[in-house]
Amino acid sequence: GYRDLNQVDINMSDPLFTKQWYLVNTGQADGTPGLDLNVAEAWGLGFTGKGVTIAIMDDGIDYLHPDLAANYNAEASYDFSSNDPYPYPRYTDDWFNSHGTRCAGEVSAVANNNICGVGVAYNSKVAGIRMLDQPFMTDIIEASSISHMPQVIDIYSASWGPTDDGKTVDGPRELTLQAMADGVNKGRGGKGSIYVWASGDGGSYDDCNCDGYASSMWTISINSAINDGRTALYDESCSSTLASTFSNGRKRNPEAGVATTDLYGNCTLRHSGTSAAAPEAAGVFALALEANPDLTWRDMQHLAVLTSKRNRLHDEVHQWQRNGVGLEFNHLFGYGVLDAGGMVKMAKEWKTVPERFHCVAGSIQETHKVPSEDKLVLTITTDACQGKENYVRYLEHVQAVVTVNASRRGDLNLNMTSPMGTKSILLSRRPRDDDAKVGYDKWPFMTSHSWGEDPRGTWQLEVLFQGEVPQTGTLQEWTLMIHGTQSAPYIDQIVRDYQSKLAMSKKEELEEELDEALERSLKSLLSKN
Amino acid sequence: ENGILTNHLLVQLHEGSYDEAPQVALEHGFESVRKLPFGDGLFHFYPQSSPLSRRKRSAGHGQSLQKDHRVKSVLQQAGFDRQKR
Repeated sequence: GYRDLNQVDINMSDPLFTKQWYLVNTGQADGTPGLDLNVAEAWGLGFTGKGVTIAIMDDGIDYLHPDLAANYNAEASYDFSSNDPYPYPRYTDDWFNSHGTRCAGEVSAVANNNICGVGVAYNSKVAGIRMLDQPFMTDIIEASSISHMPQVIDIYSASWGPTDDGKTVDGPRELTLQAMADGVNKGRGGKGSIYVWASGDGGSYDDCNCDGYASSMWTISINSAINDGRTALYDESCSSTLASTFSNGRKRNPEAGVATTDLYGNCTLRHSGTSAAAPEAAGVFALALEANPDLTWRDMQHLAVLTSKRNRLHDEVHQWQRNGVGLEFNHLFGYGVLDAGGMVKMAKEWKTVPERFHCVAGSIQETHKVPSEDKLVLTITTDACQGKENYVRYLEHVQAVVTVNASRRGDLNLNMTSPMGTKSILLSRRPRDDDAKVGYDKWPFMTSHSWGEDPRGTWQLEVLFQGEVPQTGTLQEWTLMIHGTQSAPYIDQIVRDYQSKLAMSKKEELEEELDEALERSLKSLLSKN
Repeated sequence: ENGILTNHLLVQLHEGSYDEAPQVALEHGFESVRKLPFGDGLFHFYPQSSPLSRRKRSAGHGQSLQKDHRVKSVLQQAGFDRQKR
């Protein structure tokens, strides 16, 4: 993930550009040089987001801002809070409704115009969807936003979610879930809408697998690092996070914040919270879409897994691990920081991944007691529906659909280990969650850590308590859902960089396919004899 | 657990009455109406801009709508919290 910084010769007239360390990190504010989104390489190849529209679903957008107006897509914008086509933010004395305008700047702020900074995809179009600014959220407003003009909008960026108080378990309701399903299946002419979600601000007290939007397979959940690679203090962690970008989050130094556009034509250096993570990622995905407009929603996730880099990311709590096919991941950062240069290069020559299949790999429906001291260990052995038409051989997402109750929900821990030995933390302790009634009811705990693995074999689920006071609990159901391809997704991809994760994965697949072909021919020979 | 009921309504109109949605909304005291891009004949009825929400079903508007011959079904929208990150 190291690059020679001397090759980066970008000069922009925008006054905040040199402070946008997440674009080009030269060590500003004690940051780590080279630890950025590597947009320089993508811009250098000519990819700046042309022809791609990103919608910011938030509290509105200052579409009169001189650094946004030229890239504003009015036709694709709407105000669902007030039911009119003008998502201009409502004024408050404390500028509470600046959130959407700040996120918009990170994606699409105009370049070289002497105003504020530069967007990750500075030639992309940004649409405003005002949907957060009403007394309460409703299913109808969420569903309408997520299904707004899916043939015009390519990428939906969301930097909000259920309350990050470490005791909420919530997600999309009925209409919104249907809207997401329609989006990934019918959006963008059938290639699928790209939903990008900031994973959460709850810090170590929360677990983003309890956020049904961030942990959905249909959204790309993005976490954030600060400018020297450490975690932000408000970062949550969970097994459904796919990759990371950047935000402020630990340092008082104002230059370590995120520079972007602010309300009423202003600029800011202090866009804080993990909300910047989603628009930055949306911008990187827009560059990839310009490089290859045919990318599907799943292609985008594969590219994120294959091109994200560990770079200098450092998590004091969770170690970096390799999964069963050698892909390196971290429980907070996912597969690492997005690399725009790597992504556009791979996107240009990417062949869409094979069809996706779904298999109920197994289910345990009997009630089991969760011990106060030790742990409850359950196993499911599966052939991943081999021999059937929905056989899954190469994993993408895995869901453990679990129903469990406890005298203190927050003290529950769930870990799952795949047949190839990859251990995912499905649920970590949430000390503030004192629920003793609702528990988890068929909650789909999702992990992307077994990406590319062979799901056949024995899966193990551990359920245990971690806390000061002994607790009691019962598990009523564990159903294992696996999602992925039947044929090898990378075997036909063109490899340019033989040090890349793609090269490693393709080699792995070739060996696996060869072994299985030999096995099949041996079996047929033996059966003939 | 009790949930908050807002004054926003999900209304399904009978086929053939879709064009009359603005008229229906006006007659029953709603501020505006918007056709949903999904489902059949589904509309979002926006209340007059009073931020108040009630725990009980919205007695007035909802019931009168139910009796309207152009209306197939009415569902009062639950309200829940979402936070900026």
